[in-house]
Amino acid sequence: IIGGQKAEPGNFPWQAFTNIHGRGGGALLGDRWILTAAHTIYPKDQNKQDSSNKDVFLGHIDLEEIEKLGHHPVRRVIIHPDYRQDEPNNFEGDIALMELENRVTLGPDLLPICLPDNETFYDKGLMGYVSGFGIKEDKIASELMFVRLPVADRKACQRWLRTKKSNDIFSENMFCSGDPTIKQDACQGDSGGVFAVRDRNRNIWVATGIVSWGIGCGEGYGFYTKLLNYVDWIKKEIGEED
Amino acid sequence: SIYIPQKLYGEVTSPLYPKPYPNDFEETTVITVPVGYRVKLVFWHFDVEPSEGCLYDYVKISADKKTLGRFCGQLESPLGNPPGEKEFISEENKMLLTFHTDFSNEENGTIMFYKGFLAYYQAVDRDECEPQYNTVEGSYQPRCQQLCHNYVGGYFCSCRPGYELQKDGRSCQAECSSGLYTEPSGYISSLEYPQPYPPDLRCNYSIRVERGLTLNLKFLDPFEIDDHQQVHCPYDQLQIYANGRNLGEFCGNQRPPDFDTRSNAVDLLFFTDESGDSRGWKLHYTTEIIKCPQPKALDEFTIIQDPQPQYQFRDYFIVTCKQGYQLVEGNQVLLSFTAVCQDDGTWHRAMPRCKIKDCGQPRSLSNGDFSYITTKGVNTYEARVQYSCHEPYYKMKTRAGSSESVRGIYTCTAQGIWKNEEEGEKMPRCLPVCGKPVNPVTQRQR
Repeated sequence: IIGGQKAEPGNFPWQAFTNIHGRGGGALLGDRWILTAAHTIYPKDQNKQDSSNKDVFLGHIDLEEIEKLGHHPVRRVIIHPDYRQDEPNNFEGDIALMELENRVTLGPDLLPICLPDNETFYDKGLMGYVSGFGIKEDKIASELMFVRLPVADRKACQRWLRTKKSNDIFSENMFCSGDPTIKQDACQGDSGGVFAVRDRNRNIWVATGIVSWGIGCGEGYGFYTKLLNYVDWIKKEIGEED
Repeated sequence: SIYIPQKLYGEVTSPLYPKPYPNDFEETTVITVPVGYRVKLVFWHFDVEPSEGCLYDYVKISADKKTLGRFCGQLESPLGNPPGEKEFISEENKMLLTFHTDFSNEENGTIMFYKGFLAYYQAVDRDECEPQYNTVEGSYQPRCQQLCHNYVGGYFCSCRPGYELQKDGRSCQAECSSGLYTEPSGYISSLEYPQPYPPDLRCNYSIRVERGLTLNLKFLDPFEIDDHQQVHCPYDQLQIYANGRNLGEFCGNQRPPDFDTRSNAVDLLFFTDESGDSRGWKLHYTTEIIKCPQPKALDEFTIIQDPQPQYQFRDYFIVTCKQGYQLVEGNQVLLSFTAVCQDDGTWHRAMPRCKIKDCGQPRSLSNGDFSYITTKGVNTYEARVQYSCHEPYYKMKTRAGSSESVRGIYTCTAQGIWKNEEEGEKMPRCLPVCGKPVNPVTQRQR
């Protein structure tokens, strides 16, 4: 997290810390599922097979402490069928689900986040929070950090990508966030964590996106998987109740 | 003598009949019928020279060493001594018919021709049961000592109940050692009752009726068995046993009380000594079906189905419990209960009890708890518990339209199961609550 601050206990109780092909993030759904980015399990540039070790940690803001709490074994992984590991510029379908072997017991430091149900969560300028144990400025984090970012204008993001001469695909199943003039962004190690928005009307926190890709860190916009477009798929995979 | 072959009927005629009979003739015809029969003979035609005292020609009938008559003349004529329509019957099975003619049948110088006779005989049954005259004793003696049965061609003797026909086929001796009575009711008495009973008796009368029936004995008057003022029944005794159980020993003139033996097997032993002239005893026995005591519930929760005013052998009753209670026999829970009235008047099972249904400890709820609405720790019928989830992290899953008032409330039902009004037996579920951090991020500096 670039330009962020330390989280306090209970701020982002859904935050998962993963270590699969390196550090990553995730979010707790229900009491048995971890939402994350597909590329944390099947990295694009490494051409690696699915790793046998999927270490998932939950329930603390301190890295050492979260690891002391013990890992949560993963029963199975579901990658979205649209994800293409072999296309480095295509992060379409960058979403995955991990089913934990055992249900977790919820508490103040471990709670799930909700999913979106309408487009208003993607209105330009809507503020959200991104959290993670990823790189901060030029150091790797040992505590959970967060940054508050606005949903950005799609056209502005597209324009920005053109200036960067990017071949990356910015599809309808993604949204962008941040501001090129402000050094606030997610970064490596934050992938898989969620863009969380507070719905003041219902007083709940909703995950509207998954930290997916960007060009550098803190120099422009960040790009996120648009969760609203995958809610049906998620419900189908994990069941309505979970 | 001419012996006619033995047969049941036949005819005898004079020689040359119906032509005139010859002179100077005498012949005796011996008529025989089978033993057990008598000979009965009648004359259909009779035309023999009449004479005073039947001196010339005559027919003589004799049987049993006696002459039954000597006859001559014509049937419708007064001359001579015609037999008329008389029936001649022998005592035994033989009769002799002698026909005698003299040297001529001349009357006033005229030769007369007489046709002779035609007689029919038949065998008639001899009633051997008629008392026979005993010449030695000079009186009539019965053929059998007790009972005589005549039949065509014979007879036989028998004895009254309690007596046995002896080898001589006519005398009877008392035999009462194995009388068996199996009818639902009847009468039993000492021999010769109400005449004095014979001496030296060893009588055993057994009554055996179907299982499930009980025998009632009622003695009738007169009741007389030899007794003694000071010593109990020293001479003659009547002992009564029911299923081997001794009901008493009786004598004297006081008839025993009526007995409800509660048994389907009764034995009466009657012993008499060598003398006495008491008239004996007689009883009437009846049966009635064994009854069982009226079933009674042991507690207020027990229901006896369709109670009957009376229960008898093979009847049964069914017991159930009020709602929320279950049948218990000892420590065992029963699914049902039936008791049958046995042949000894007892129920084949003792009355059970009804115990309140216990649903057991409520199941624990994952990520939740339960608390008792009713008395804590009591899990019996109509107990209620309230399930709740560990809020705010979990919330109870509800179906659309479910009532807040019954949510999570489970009642111990009559079936012994915890049930919710809407969810039934299904346990509630505590589902995670999303998006509600306990300590949401807040920022101060602007």
